[in-house]
Amino acid sequence: MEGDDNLAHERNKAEFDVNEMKIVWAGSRQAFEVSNRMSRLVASDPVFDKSNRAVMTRKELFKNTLRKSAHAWKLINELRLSDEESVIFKYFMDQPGFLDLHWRMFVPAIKGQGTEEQKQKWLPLANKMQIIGCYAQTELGHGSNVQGLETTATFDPQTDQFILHSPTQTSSKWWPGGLGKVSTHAVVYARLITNGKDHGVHGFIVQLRDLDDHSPLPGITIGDIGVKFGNGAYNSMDNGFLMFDKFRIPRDQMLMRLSKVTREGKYVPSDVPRQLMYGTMVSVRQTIVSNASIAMARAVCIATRYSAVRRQFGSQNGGIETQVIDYKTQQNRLFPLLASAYAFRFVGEWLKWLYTDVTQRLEASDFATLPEAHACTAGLKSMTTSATSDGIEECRKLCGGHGYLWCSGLPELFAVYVPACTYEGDNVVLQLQVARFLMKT
Amino acid sequence: VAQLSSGKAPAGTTAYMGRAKHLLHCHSSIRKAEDWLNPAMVLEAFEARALRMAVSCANNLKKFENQEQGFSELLADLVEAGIAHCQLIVVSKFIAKLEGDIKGKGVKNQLKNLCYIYALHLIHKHLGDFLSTNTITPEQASLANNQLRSLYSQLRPNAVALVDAFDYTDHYLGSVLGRYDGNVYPKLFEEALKDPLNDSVVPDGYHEYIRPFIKQ
Repeated sequence: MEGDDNLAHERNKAEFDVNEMKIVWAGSRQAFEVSNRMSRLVASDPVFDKSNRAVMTRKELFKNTLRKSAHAWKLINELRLSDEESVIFKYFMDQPGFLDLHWRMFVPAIKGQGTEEQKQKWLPLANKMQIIGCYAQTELGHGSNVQGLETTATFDPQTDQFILHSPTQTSSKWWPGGLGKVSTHAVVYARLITNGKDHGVHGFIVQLRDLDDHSPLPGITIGDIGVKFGNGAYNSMDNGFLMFDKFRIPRDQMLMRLSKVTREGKYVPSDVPRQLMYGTMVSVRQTIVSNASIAMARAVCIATRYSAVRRQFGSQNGGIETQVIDYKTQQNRLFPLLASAYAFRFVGEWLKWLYTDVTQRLEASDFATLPEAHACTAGLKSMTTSATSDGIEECRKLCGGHGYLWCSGLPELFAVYVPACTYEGDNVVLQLQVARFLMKT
Repeated sequence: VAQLSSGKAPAGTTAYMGRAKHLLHCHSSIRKAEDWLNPAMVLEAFEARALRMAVSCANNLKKFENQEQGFSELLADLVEAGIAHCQLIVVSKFIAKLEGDIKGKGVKNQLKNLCYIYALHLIHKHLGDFLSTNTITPEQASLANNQLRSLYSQLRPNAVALVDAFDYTDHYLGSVLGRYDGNVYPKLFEEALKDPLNDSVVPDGYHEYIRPFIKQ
């Protein structure tokens, strides 16, 4: 069972221009150049080494992530990386951590749902990371069903404050990344109650920890939800729980772009249509589809290269064994996954265009295409993430027993990827949104 | 359903529903394996299957007095209809990509192979849907499989280069098996020797737990 010691002969067989294909995969020459530069910048820095993650304890993993995140932030500033470069740089760090939630959820939530005054107050602090935020929506008892959230935000006109409260154990915020140990602030979703009337779920900016000593503020109970699936990567993240005991925040910390509560406690629905909220969802899900292609490509890259290196059976008279990639059974399982990686890449590209189109239409108060965009991003998120998690596991099996070794990269990739099937909406529930839209059509 | 085309025309990804009359009754004109490389024929098969599954759900929903109760009863079928619609979107966007300007020697050809592998593999995997909706015949399904095998052979010499095109560093891949240089086996050994269990030849716990067995 002697393997090839290099893949040069495989590369010589190629019938196309690989460098041009790299541009097609990246989307443009400029996108390729940025991605190539950022990935090499990360790879050449020893702080971002990942090789020992499997043997670290939970605490070591967490602290190591803090170290990497701090180093990344330092480099981003020192090298004056653009927003686009920073996003890609963090992506290639390949280390789930609080930075992800701060930049991908907390900051966008304020940008999308905050008033101009709120943006002026909070964004400079968040952009400099003088406050670190997360996005506390799901609760112990409520995931996909956001309308069922139990946390309350009751307006007290006497003090001009909201009283945040967790009335039950199931109302505990549960899962938000960065919430457990790092975040100083959170965008919290709670049922808005004014004058005894429930106005449904709204977002609030809430300070959780003291900015001097990082201790939780009185009335806040906060912690980590415990060890997650898999050995390394996601256990570097402090997914947290949060309970409020009649915790008070000023009225102006309700995100009021879409609706307001006046000093007198009057609820004023906004003239900005609620459909705008769907625009954000389209954006998040579009990113998830793009990430599906990246994860699928990663697994397929490993399985393809190893299938070309690995030889099994087929030797006659002491000759060399057959490369497993030459077996039709291997091709029948591997090549559709390779094709899927490219397919998801291009549909992700199209979704990016769709998001831009929807955003432009929303700005012109044209909501006609929003239901379709919302339904198809939900369905594509569901379909691509399910196919990708199944595909990663298939790639592990395509590598034979060695695929089960941590150093194959596949177990950790699987463990990090599978949550995509349940976050931002359970995949089956999301597919039903498509069906409902189809039935309507 | 027959009146679909007379109402407000569906747009975007559901535009094909505007051709309901045709798609509900058409028969695939695939005659030989190579026909499965015709984008219009592939698209029509996916559109007809998606539409027929959606229409079947709609017809079944009608049988319930309460639509919400019907929806709840038909959840599993509705999920399948949703998936068929989404697969159509992915296939159609891949085909649309091929119609654009793609530079580089042989690049478009490789992408075409990948596109049809993706589409024909879906047909193979969801054959029950395609056959039960009478979108294609068993013979046409068999031709699809033949074409798929041929595409695998064409892809084979390009497989490693196609994954090189992802441009992933060894750091990002984090995989001994997927190393760029293919130098897998010596590196697997190196990794094994790094394991804390290999810090000593005789493991911790030998004297407490293993030796008493052996020395019984």
